[in-house]
Amino acid sequence: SFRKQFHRLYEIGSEESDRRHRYFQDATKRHAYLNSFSAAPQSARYGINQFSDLSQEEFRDLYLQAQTSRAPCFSGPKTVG
Amino acid sequence: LPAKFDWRQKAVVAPVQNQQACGSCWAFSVVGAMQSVHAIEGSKLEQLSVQQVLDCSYKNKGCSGGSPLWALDWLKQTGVKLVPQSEYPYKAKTGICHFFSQSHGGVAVTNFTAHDFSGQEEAMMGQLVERGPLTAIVDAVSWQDYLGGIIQHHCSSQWSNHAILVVGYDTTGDIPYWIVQNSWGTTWGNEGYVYIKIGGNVCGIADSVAAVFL
Repeated sequence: SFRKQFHRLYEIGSEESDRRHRYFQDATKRHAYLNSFSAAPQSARYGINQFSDLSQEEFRDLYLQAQTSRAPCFSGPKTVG
Repeated sequence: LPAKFDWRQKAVVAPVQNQQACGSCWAFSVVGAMQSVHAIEGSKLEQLSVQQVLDCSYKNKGCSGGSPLWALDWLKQTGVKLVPQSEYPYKAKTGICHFFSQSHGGVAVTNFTAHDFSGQEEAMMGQLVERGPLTAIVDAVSWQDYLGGIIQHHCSSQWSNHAILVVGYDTTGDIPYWIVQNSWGTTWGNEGYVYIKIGGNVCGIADSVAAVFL
Protein backbone atom coordinates (compact mmCIF):
# COMPACT_ATOMS: atom_id res chain seq x y z
CA SER A 1 0.00 0.00 0.00
CA PHE A 2 2.96 2.33 0.59
CA ARG A 3 4.22 1.73 -2.95
CA LYS A 4 0.78 2.39 -4.35
CA GLN A 5 0.13 5.49 -2.28
CA PHE A 6 3.46 7.10 -3.11
CA HIS A 7 3.77 5.81 -6.69
CA ARG A 8 6.93 3.77 -6.20
CA LEU A 9 7.85 1.84 -9.31
CA TYR A 10 10.52 -0.56 -8.03
CA GLU A 11 9.63 -4.22 -8.47
CA ILE A 12 9.06 -6.55 -5.54
CA GLY A 13 12.05 -8.87 -5.17
CA SER A 14 14.51 -6.49 -6.82
CA GLU A 15 17.63 -5.37 -4.99
CA GLU A 16 16.26 -1.85 -4.71
CA SER A 17 12.94 -3.12 -3.37
CA ASP A 18 14.77 -5.11 -0.65
CA ARG A 19 16.81 -2.06 0.31
CA ARG A 20 13.74 0.20 0.42
CA HIS A 21 11.91 -2.37 2.48
CA ARG A 22 14.77 -2.35 4.99
CA TYR A 23 14.68 1.45 5.22
CA PHE A 24 10.91 1.30 5.63
CA GLN A 25 11.29 -1.12 8.56
CA ASP A 26 13.91 1.18 10.11
CA ALA A 27 11.43 4.05 9.75
CA THR A 28 8.68 2.17 11.61
CA LYS A 29 11.10 1.59 14.51
CA ARG A 30 11.90 5.31 14.56
CA HIS A 31 8.19 6.16 14.59
CA ALA A 32 7.63 4.02 17.68
CA TYR A 33 10.48 5.79 19.44
CA LEU A 34 9.46 9.30 18.39
CA ASN A 35 5.81 8.75 19.33
CA SER A 36 6.74 7.43 22.75
CA PHE A 37 7.58 10.88 24.12
CA SER A 38 4.13 12.39 24.25
CA ALA A 39 0.61 11.21 23.61
CA ALA A 40 -1.09 14.55 24.30
CA PRO A 41 -3.64 15.34 21.56
CA GLN A 42 -1.77 18.34 20.17
CA SER A 43 1.65 16.70 20.20
CA ALA A 44 3.53 15.88 17.05
CA ARG A 45 2.80 12.51 15.47
CA TYR A 46 5.33 10.54 13.49
CA GLY A 47 4.58 7.81 10.98
CA ILE A 48 4.62 6.70 7.38
CA ASN A 49 4.93 9.42 4.78
CA GLN A 50 6.62 9.89 1.40
CA PHE A 51 10.08 9.74 3.01
CA SER A 52 9.63 6.40 4.78
CA ASP A 53 11.60 4.35 2.25
CA LEU A 54 14.62 6.67 2.33
CA SER A 55 17.57 6.01 4.61
CA GLN A 56 18.35 8.85 7.00
CA GLU A 57 21.51 9.53 4.98
CA GLU A 58 19.57 9.79 1.72
CA PHE A 59 17.04 12.10 3.35
CA ARG A 60 19.81 14.31 4.71
CA ASP A 61 21.64 14.44 1.39
CA LEU A 62 18.51 15.32 -0.57
CA TYR A 63 16.56 17.61 1.74
CA LEU A 64 18.79 18.93 4.51
CA GLN A 65 21.21 21.05 2.53
CA ALA A 66 20.84 24.47 4.14
CA GLN A 67 24.09 26.08 5.25
CA THR A 68 24.15 27.72 8.66
CA SER A 69 24.93 31.43 8.79
CA ARG A 70 25.38 32.93 12.21
CA ALA A 71 23.28 36.00 12.94
CA PRO A 72 23.84 38.58 15.70
CA CYS A 73 21.68 38.35 18.81
CA PHE A 74 18.56 40.49 18.64
CA SER A 75 19.12 43.60 20.72
CA GLY A 76 15.86 45.42 20.08
CA PRO A 77 13.43 46.42 22.77
CA LYS A 78 12.27 43.63 25.07
CA THR A 79 8.63 42.68 24.78
CA VAL A 80 8.10 41.38 28.31
CA GLY A 81 4.58 41.60 29.59
CA LEU B 1 1.04 41.39 20.32
CA PRO B 2 -2.10 39.54 19.29
CA ALA B 3 -2.52 36.10 20.86
CA LYS B 4 -2.51 34.58 17.42
CA PHE B 5 -1.45 35.87 14.06
CA ASP B 6 -1.39 34.19 10.66
CA TRP B 7 -0.32 35.92 7.45
CA ARG B 8 -2.22 33.27 5.46
CA GLN B 9 -5.48 34.79 6.65
CA LYS B 10 -4.48 38.05 4.96
CA ALA B 11 -4.00 36.22 1.66
CA VAL B 12 -0.35 37.19 1.37
CA VAL B 13 1.19 33.71 1.56
CA ALA B 14 1.66 31.75 -1.67
CA PRO B 15 0.71 28.05 -1.81
CA VAL B 16 3.07 25.37 -0.49
CA GLN B 17 5.68 24.35 -3.06
CA ASN B 18 7.63 21.14 -3.57
CA GLN B 19 11.39 21.43 -3.93
CA GLN B 20 11.54 17.77 -5.13
CA ALA B 21 14.94 16.06 -5.14
CA CYS B 22 16.90 19.31 -4.99
CA GLY B 23 18.46 20.97 -1.94
CA SER B 24 16.79 24.29 -2.69
CA CYS B 25 15.00 24.96 0.60
CA TRP B 26 17.15 28.08 1.10
CA ALA B 27 15.84 29.59 -2.15
CA PHE B 28 12.19 28.70 -1.41
CA SER B 29 12.49 30.30 2.01
CA VAL B 30 13.86 33.59 0.66
CA VAL B 31 11.49 33.79 -2.31
CA GLY B 32 8.53 32.95 -0.05
CA ALA B 33 9.37 35.91 2.20
CA MET B 34 9.79 38.25 -0.78
CA GLN B 35 6.46 37.21 -2.32
CA SER B 36 4.64 37.85 0.94
CA VAL B 37 6.23 41.22 1.67
CA HIS B 38 5.48 42.29 -1.91
CA ALA B 39 1.81 41.41 -1.35
CA ILE B 40 1.73 43.05 2.09
CA GLU B 41 2.93 46.24 0.44
CA GLY B 42 -0.14 46.22 -1.77
CA SER B 43 0.84 44.28 -4.88
CA LYS B 44 -1.00 41.25 -6.13
CA LEU B 45 0.28 38.01 -4.59
CA GLU B 46 2.50 36.55 -7.27
CA GLN B 47 4.87 33.61 -7.27
CA LEU B 48 8.42 34.70 -8.00
CA SER B 49 11.16 32.62 -9.57
CA VAL B 50 12.92 30.25 -7.19
CA GLN B 51 14.90 28.91 -10.15
CA GLN B 52 16.38 32.37 -10.75
CA VAL B 53 17.76 32.44 -7.21
CA LEU B 54 18.94 28.84 -7.54
CA ASP B 55 20.81 29.48 -10.81
CA CYS B 56 22.13 32.97 -10.19
CA SER B 57 23.01 33.28 -6.50
CA TYR B 58 26.70 32.49 -6.97
CA LYS B 59 27.45 32.50 -3.25
CA ASN B 60 25.30 29.38 -2.90
CA LYS B 61 25.49 25.93 -4.46
CA GLY B 62 22.14 25.56 -6.23
CA CYS B 63 20.56 22.16 -5.61
CA SER B 64 23.58 21.18 -3.51
CA GLY B 65 22.56 23.65 -0.81
CA GLY B 66 22.84 27.21 0.33
CA SER B 67 22.11 29.78 2.98
CA PRO B 68 19.10 32.13 3.04
CA LEU B 69 21.33 34.89 4.43
CA TRP B 70 23.87 34.53 1.63
CA ALA B 71 21.03 34.61 -0.90
CA LEU B 72 19.59 37.75 0.69
CA ASP B 73 23.03 39.33 0.74
CA TRP B 74 23.43 38.55 -2.97
CA LEU B 75 19.97 39.98 -3.75
CA LYS B 76 20.74 43.16 -1.83
CA GLN B 77 24.24 43.67 -3.23
CA THR B 78 23.34 43.04 -6.87
CA GLY B 79 19.85 44.55 -6.88
CA VAL B 80 18.73 41.62 -9.04
CA LYS B 81 14.98 41.71 -9.66
CA LEU B 82 13.18 38.40 -9.32
CA VAL B 83 10.89 37.74 -12.25
CA PRO B 84 7.61 35.83 -11.98
CA GLN B 85 7.83 32.06 -11.66
CA SER B 86 5.94 31.76 -14.96
CA GLU B 87 8.84 33.46 -16.79
CA TYR B 88 11.57 31.39 -15.16
CA PRO B 89 9.97 28.14 -14.01
CA TYR B 90 11.27 25.76 -11.36
CA LYS B 91 13.13 22.70 -12.70
CA ALA B 92 14.56 21.16 -9.51
CA LYS B 93 18.01 21.26 -11.14
CA THR B 94 20.71 23.88 -11.04
CA GLY B 95 20.97 25.55 -14.42
CA ILE B 96 22.60 28.43 -16.21
CA CYS B 97 21.65 31.87 -14.89
CA HIS B 98 19.30 33.75 -17.20
CA PHE B 99 19.80 37.51 -17.18
CA PHE B 100 17.07 40.07 -17.68
CA SER B 101 17.47 43.70 -18.65
CA GLN B 102 17.16 46.39 -15.97
CA SER B 103 13.95 47.57 -17.60
CA HIS B 104 12.40 44.13 -17.15
CA GLY B 105 9.86 44.10 -14.33
CA GLY B 106 10.55 42.25 -11.11
CA VAL B 107 10.90 42.43 -7.35
CA ALA B 108 14.17 43.46 -5.68
CA VAL B 109 15.41 43.33 -2.10
CA THR B 110 16.52 46.70 -0.75
CA ASN B 111 17.58 45.44 2.66
CA PHE B 112 17.15 42.67 5.21
CA THR B 113 17.70 42.08 8.90
CA ALA B 114 19.05 38.87 10.39
CA HIS B 115 19.02 38.05 14.08
CA ASP B 116 19.43 35.29 16.60
CA PHE B 117 16.20 35.34 18.63
CA SER B 118 17.05 32.42 20.91
CA GLY B 119 15.65 33.27 24.35
CA GLN B 120 13.65 36.09 22.74
CA GLU B 121 10.93 34.36 20.78
CA GLU B 122 8.39 36.95 21.86
CA ALA B 123 10.47 39.58 20.11
CA MET B 124 10.51 37.29 17.08
CA MET B 125 6.72 37.26 17.18
CA GLY B 126 6.85 41.06 17.07
CA GLN B 127 9.12 40.95 14.01
CA LEU B 128 6.74 38.58 12.27
CA VAL B 129 3.76 40.86 12.84
CA GLU B 130 5.69 44.00 11.96
CA ARG B 131 7.77 42.82 8.99
CA GLY B 132 5.93 39.88 7.43
CA PRO B 133 6.81 36.18 7.09
CA LEU B 134 10.33 35.39 8.25
CA THR B 135 12.97 33.10 6.80
CA ALA B 136 14.56 30.78 9.35
CA ILE B 137 16.76 27.71 9.47
CA VAL B 138 16.03 24.66 11.58
CA ASP B 139 17.19 21.18 12.49
CA ALA B 140 14.77 19.05 10.44
CA VAL B 141 16.26 15.58 10.90
CA SER B 142 13.15 14.29 12.68
CA TRP B 143 10.88 15.87 10.07
CA GLN B 144 11.52 12.85 7.84
CA ASP B 145 8.84 11.09 9.88
CA TYR B 146 6.56 14.02 10.78
CA LEU B 147 2.82 13.65 10.14
CA GLY B 148 1.29 16.56 12.04
CA GLY B 149 0.83 18.19 15.45
CA ILE B 150 3.12 20.46 17.45
CA ILE B 151 6.80 19.52 17.59
CA GLN B 152 8.12 19.79 21.12
CA HIS B 153 10.88 17.15 21.24
CA HIS B 154 13.50 15.47 19.03
CA CYS B 155 14.74 18.73 17.60
CA SER B 156 18.07 20.30 18.45
CA SER B 157 19.14 23.91 18.21
CA GLN B 158 22.40 25.09 16.66
CA TRP B 159 22.49 22.14 14.22
CA SER B 160 20.45 23.74 11.50
CA ASN B 161 20.18 22.04 8.13
CA HIS B 162 16.91 23.21 6.54
CA ALA B 163 15.41 26.58 5.60
CA ILE B 164 11.72 27.36 6.05
CA LEU B 165 9.25 30.27 6.17
CA VAL B 166 7.57 31.29 9.43
CA VAL B 167 4.11 32.64 8.55
CA GLY B 168 2.33 32.89 11.90
CA TYR B 169 1.92 31.83 15.51
CA ASP B 170 -0.81 30.79 17.92
CA THR B 171 -0.55 31.19 21.68
CA THR B 172 -4.21 30.61 22.53
CA GLY B 173 -3.97 26.88 23.34
CA ASP B 174 -2.10 24.86 25.95
CA ILE B 175 1.00 24.75 23.75
CA PRO B 176 1.92 27.98 21.93
CA TYR B 177 3.32 27.27 18.47
CA TRP B 178 4.84 28.72 15.33
CA ILE B 179 3.11 28.14 12.00
CA VAL B 180 5.78 27.21 9.48
CA GLN B 181 5.50 26.71 5.74
CA ASN B 182 7.76 23.98 4.38
CA SER B 183 8.68 23.26 0.74
CA TRP B 184 8.12 19.49 0.61
CA GLY B 185 4.66 19.61 -1.00
CA THR B 186 1.18 19.51 0.49
CA THR B 187 1.18 15.78 1.21
CA TRP B 188 3.79 16.27 3.94
CA GLY B 189 2.84 17.38 7.49
CA ASN B 190 -0.26 19.54 7.97
CA GLU B 191 -0.90 20.12 4.24
CA GLY B 192 2.68 21.24 3.86
CA TYR B 193 2.90 23.12 7.16
CA VAL B 194 4.57 22.19 10.44
CA TYR B 195 3.85 23.52 13.91
CA ILE B 196 6.72 24.11 16.33
CA LYS B 197 6.40 24.92 20.02
CA ILE B 198 7.21 28.52 20.92
CA GLY B 199 9.81 28.85 23.67
CA GLY B 200 12.98 26.88 24.17
CA ASN B 201 14.19 27.47 20.61
CA VAL B 202 12.75 24.12 19.50
CA CYS B 203 14.45 22.90 16.28
CA GLY B 204 16.65 26.02 16.47
CA ILE B 205 13.85 28.03 14.89
CA ALA B 206 15.09 31.25 16.51
CA ASP B 207 18.79 30.75 15.72
CA SER B 208 18.99 32.67 12.46
CA VAL B 209 15.89 34.59 11.43
CA ALA B 210 15.67 37.12 8.61
CA ALA B 211 13.10 39.70 7.55
CA VAL B 212 13.18 41.27 4.10
CA PHE B 213 12.56 44.83 2.89
CA LEU B 214 11.67 45.49 -0.74
